Amino acid sequence: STIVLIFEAPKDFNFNLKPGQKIHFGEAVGSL
Amino acid sequence: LHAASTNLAVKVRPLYVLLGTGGGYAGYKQYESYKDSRLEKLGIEIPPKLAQTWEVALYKTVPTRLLSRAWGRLNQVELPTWLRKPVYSLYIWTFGVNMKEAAVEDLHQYRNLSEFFRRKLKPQARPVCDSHSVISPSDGKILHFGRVKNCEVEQVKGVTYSLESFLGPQTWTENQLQKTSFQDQLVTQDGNELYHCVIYLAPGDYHCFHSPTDWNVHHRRHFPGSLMSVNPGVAKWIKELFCYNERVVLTGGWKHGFFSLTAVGATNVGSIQIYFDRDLQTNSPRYSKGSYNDLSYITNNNQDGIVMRKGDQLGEFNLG
Repeated sequence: STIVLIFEAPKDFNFNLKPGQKIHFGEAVGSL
Repeated sequence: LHAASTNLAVKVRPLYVLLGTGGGYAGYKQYESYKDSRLEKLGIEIPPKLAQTWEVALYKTVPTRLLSRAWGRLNQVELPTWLRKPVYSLYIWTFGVNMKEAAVEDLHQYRNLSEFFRRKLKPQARPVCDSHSVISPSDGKILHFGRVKNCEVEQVKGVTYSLESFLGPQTWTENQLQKTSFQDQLVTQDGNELYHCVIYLAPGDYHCFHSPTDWNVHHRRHFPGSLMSVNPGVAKWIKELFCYNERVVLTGGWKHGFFSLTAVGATNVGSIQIYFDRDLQTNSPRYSKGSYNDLSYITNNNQDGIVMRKGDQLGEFNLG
């Protein structure tokens, strides 16, 4: 199964992620 | 004896041919993936090898929905207490489940594999990050993330799918005819961009999902569809995979405009539950592939829709 998030945000939105990384619920995806 | 041996040869030959071609194809695929992994180790980027149309068509002929429902039924059978520990232990060992973080660690308490699969976590196991506006809604592996460009989203790097096919026509808000592309129709504020993030949940992961931010859910769209595997290897192989599969799209708004969360089903994990939506029924034979069913959470009495706070329980995936 997969979860896909699609959202609008200002241009300075930054992801705190690396492709392939393991993530847990509650951990940061990104912010402004 | 001679006649019998001739008959046997006629009967067996097609099987040999099938085994030979199937084995040869599997061997060839293995060799290809071995070669690619060698090149990747050397730092050479390999363009994804997409499935041919006939390969996708062949895969689509597999009755994945039927298999998924049968798998679901099987896993709802209550296991005798003596069998629970060995069955779940095998699952834990195979998929690397961390039972120390499960709310119920005693394996005998889970009546069947389905219940075990839906296990909850201890409250302190997943602290919700306060400093970031978007958090991960679930455990999993990040397959891809970034900006949406040219109305195309990437399921893994270099393998795209159409944003419009994935979300369906934009009918949940007032139609914005003056905007040209589907992507522009979703962006509500000037200067904003559209972003995406794909999280793959492996079989051993916690399979509930939560609200990734503070937002209002306005609309649900359920796409009945195939239930092909969504593991990263298949996502790399089949273009538009997420548009073929059964999924539930929740759309709404957050402080910066449009926000959506989509739960995509797979063969083993065919049904999706949204806790605040009792009408939703996924992986059901009464729905045919290729259609979609809409429900608006905005009513005359409730203009806000469903108010979700970051980390709130939103739904879960179920076996079959």
